[in-house]
Amino acid sequence: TDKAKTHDEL
Amino acid sequence: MNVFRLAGDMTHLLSVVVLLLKIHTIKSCAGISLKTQELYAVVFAARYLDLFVHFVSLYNTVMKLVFLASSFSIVWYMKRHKIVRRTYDKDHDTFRHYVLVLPCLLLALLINEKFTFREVMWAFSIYLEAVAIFPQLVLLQRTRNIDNLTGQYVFFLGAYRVLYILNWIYRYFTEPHFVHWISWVAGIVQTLLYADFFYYYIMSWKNNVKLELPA
Repeated sequence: TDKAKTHDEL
Repeated sequence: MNVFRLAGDMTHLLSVVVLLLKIHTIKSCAGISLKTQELYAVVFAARYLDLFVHFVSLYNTVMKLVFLASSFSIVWYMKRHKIVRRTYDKDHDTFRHYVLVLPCLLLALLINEKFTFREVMWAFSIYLEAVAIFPQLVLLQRTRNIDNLTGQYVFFLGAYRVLYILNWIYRYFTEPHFVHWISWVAGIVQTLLYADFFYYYIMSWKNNVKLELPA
């Protein structure tokens, strides 16, 4: 899903 | 958010905040490489372009602002502050860091998750962060003195990287299709760069002798 692709880490 | 990642972010935060506070308090940046600090400012600027367009969480946004503010403040102190700038060891901090920037930019153009401006800049920031510590390690080798300010700084940075690797292992096993080869390979390379420093840092701490890096 898009969520997994986005960079959610700093 | 797992405990490794939170601990990693906290040690990363600690490394920059401790450095900024110490420079602000003792009004000296002796032993700190300005080149590394400039590279880190570029890393954060290139990585956090989506700061206002892509909201992940309050924590994420606040931390990005703190990292940007602290890294640019450190560069400002070392370049502009009338007292601190005089303590900057520019004769020894001569690593030509554009030698690092260009290859990272080219690599980002070749290897990225998506060929868009933001993704290329994100990949560039990942590659650049992997090598950003280089000028600092070269400066340490040259001046051979590692006061506790610098030692702590590099130590916390290394700890943040190790914790992030643990975070990726944790996420790999707990989240389906959590695969980020770019961060993983660059992150491992970066952590290896710290490995030898870690070895000498822990050895000196254990034998309670002044930290000396081999020539």
